[in-house]
Amino acid sequence: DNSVLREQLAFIFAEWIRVYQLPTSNDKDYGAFINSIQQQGVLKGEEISSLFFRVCTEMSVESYIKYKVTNTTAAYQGVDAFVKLIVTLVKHYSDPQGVNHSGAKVTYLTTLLSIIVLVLAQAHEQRRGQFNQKPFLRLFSGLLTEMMTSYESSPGMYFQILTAFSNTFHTLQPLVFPGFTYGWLSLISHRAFMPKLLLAENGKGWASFQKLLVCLFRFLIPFLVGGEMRDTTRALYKGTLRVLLVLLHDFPEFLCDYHFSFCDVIPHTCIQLRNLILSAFPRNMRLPDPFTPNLKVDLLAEIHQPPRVLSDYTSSLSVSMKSDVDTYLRTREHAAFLDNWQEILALDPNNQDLFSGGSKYNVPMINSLVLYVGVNGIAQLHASKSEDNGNSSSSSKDIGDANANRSSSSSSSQIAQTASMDIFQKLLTELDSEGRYLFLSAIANQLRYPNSHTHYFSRATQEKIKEQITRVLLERLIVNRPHPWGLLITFIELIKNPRYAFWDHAFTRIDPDIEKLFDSVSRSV
Amino acid sequence: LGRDLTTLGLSLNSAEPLYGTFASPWFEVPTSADVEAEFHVPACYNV
Amino acid sequence: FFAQQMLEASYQFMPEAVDTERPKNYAPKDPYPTPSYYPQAPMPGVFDSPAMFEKFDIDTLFFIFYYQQGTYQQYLAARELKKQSWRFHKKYLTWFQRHEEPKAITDDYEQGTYIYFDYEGAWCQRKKTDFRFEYKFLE
Repeated sequence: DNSVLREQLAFIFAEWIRVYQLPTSNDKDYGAFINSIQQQGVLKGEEISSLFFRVCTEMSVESYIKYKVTNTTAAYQGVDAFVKLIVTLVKHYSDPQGVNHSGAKVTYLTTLLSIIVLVLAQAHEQRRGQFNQKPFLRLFSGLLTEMMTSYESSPGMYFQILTAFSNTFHTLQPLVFPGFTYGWLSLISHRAFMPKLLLAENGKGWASFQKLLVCLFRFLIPFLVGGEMRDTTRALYKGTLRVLLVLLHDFPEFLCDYHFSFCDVIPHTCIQLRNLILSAFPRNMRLPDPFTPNLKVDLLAEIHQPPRVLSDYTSSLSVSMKSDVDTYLRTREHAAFLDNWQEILALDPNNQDLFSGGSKYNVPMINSLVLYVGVNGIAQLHASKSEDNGNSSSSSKDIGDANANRSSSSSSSQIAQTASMDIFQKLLTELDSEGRYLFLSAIANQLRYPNSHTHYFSRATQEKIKEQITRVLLERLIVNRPHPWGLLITFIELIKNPRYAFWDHAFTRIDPDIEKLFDSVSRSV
Repeated sequence: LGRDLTTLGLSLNSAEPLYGTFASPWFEVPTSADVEAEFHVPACYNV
Repeated sequence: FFAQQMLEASYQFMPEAVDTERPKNYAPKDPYPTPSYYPQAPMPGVFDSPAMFEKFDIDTLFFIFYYQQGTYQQYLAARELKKQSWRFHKKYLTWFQRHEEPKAITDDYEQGTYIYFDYEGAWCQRKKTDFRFEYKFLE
């Protein structure tokens, strides 16, 4: 029923495109046009202005679809004109109360972005297999670039603009709009978005970007866990690797601090992808060559610093489980949960969906449990050490300096006598081989750059189940680089340290190929 | 076994940040000169 | 299945470089019909290279600065003007160049005879004696 109004609005937008295309047009002409449509009431009232922007979006997209075959540059003229219109309107927009102009501009921009999302959603739904992401990609890409050029010099407002785009891209994530997937990854890794968000002061843009990256991994899971990769998945996986390599090179601290969130959603079959995340280390850190003969990891200064973990790593633990674990770590009195891990950690059968990575276990819960128990174990060791140091300083005279100078690292025997290790021991013996594999993988995920977690988890090895521990480490080493530093030093220790008598174990000779593999890995290591 | 990540068109040993010339996840641009340099025009140049 | 089907759709319209590059604002609608042996379009990238701007005369630089606002070309023109000792005045929105050593230089301003560019009037350079260039207006 509003076809007449639509016609009029379409005419106004066509007029704008003409103004935009005139080589002599400048900001004065643009401003005059905005005033004229304001006087016509086009921007007054939410309903008509929403309809106007909806018409602009649809016309831009349709003109692209119509002309794309003949001439791409001409095909984008409608979209580019629309970008200019939005940027000009935001520039002219001011707070009706005259108080907070930048806030008002951002709110206005957010409204316009949401109208574009609605048109995209409708096109995605209606056109399905013929849905073309390109005009929408161009629209958002143009807005990102223009907003950077116009507002980067006002950091406060610019960050709000980036947040508005981040929220929009979260809405447009591939799980909701799979037809926009490749355009979406182009946008979240765009030069006017990803680095700007990650470089915002004090890392205040990191949480938003981490959310977007988790959306990408969650979407990838069903395609990666399955069997043969299709071309679509292979292209998406390669694009993901390229984006991650930029992050590893330019923003390694971001990957370090959020490694836990990403490992929760990266399928455990994607070993290289996960290694890429776990290989990140802070740029101000100099990693000693893991192959240094007689490397004394315990003596590294960083080995006692806890790593920054910005992910909320306890969110997957139920309140009751957390309190049970806390009680046990404090009292070490036997508790029921120690005897039925299989049940606690298994996924409820009708919760097993494509996004659980095909496992019958709740992988995020296992990852949270391991890190939570480990962090508490480390804290307990430090607490007991400072007690001992308190005692040993009073008795250093009679028992010599050995204790007083005891290397501040805890020996394996000390670690083995803790409540945390009881829990790990139970997990190793109670779980079936799949559960144990996931549990050991969660531990291996902590073998990163030198920090107290790397140190703790690299020594928390058990005599039993060595074969599985070896397998978990080995499968992460035989894939193409990069390999996390903590993984390398742990495997080197396992192979070299006579205490583990590694080569005496039958499984190292179980098969000629395996034997060759061990020899080649040990040679390279 | 994953893949050789040095073949993905990114100069991983670059001393410069990669994001300034990262054009897209889907294609590499032959040289960084083809990636339009980032520029910023002060608001007062808008005469 | 829906996700796979739509991923195929997205794959068939895989983004290319042309889809996200900055629009070339100036697209002549009815270009003058020059002889076919003349280049029919500017060489790609010719106006994106700072080296080319060193060759432009001052009038061309001012034309690009005032008539290609907000573009990368305006940015390059401004850079070249600054290299040639022009300074942008944020209040008068035009470029000044010392005509001789200033008579006075303090922390807040310098004063003397300058050349400035009159972009609104006769589109020419004019001399201004005894002008005070307050540094708070220096971009």
